[in-house]
Amino acid sequence: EMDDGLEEAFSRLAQSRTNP
Amino acid sequence: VGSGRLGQPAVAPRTVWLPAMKAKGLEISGTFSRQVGTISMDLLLTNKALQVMSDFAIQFNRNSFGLAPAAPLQIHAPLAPNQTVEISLPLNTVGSVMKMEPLNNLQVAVKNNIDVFYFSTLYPLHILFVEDGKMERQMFLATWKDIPNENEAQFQIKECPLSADAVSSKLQGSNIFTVAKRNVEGQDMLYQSLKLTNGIWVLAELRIQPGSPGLMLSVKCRAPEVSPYVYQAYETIVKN
Repeated sequence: EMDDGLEEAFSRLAQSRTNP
Repeated sequence: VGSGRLGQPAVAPRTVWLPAMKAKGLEISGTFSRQVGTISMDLLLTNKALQVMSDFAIQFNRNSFGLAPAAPLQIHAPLAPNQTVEISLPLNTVGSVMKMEPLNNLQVAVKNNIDVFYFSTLYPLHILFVEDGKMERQMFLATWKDIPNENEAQFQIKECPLSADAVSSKLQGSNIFTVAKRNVEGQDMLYQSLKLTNGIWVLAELRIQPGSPGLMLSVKCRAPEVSPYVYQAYETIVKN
């Protein structure tokens, strides 16, 4: 489940960079 | 010299570092490479004088990353007029450190039986990218957040019509590792890490828009003065 959290965190990072 | 293949380290062609007219007939051309953890200075020495050359030795001035010859310059026989010898000089990074301007400047002294000669050259930063430069994902996220925005530098890599996977594979051949890949609104975003021989970590985001020939590189590092040299390394590697 921990890795799912990391996957999600990278998705959020990428999202925030595209739509700051 | 040079390799355009995926996953192979990028090596620039040799250039003339010391013209014969400045060194009483000794011409030196060279390049730098890194192969599975070994840094080399790949040299061609040509005797353009009328007399035999012997008793060669090489020394580096102190430099930003402590680059130093790991072995003596070994030329087994005297160099006859018009003769060329090819040498791969192994380097390490345990020499004396002094910050140079530009950061990747290397001052070299070469001696033979005739005289001592000096020249400067610039080395590509990617010879310093170590093999264990892939940062743990959790550490990457924490470090990315922790490095202040002022330390982020952005660069454009123009005319690189490669897919995200091809770019990633090329970069990995020179020890730039993809930690995560995302696609947001059709844009591929690669999160990457590398580590320099002196332990400095560099984090990067590479954006690839399908159908657009350019890449956007964002570099985050606690030592932001290295960022432009990291960008130069990216340019060299993806276009090699």
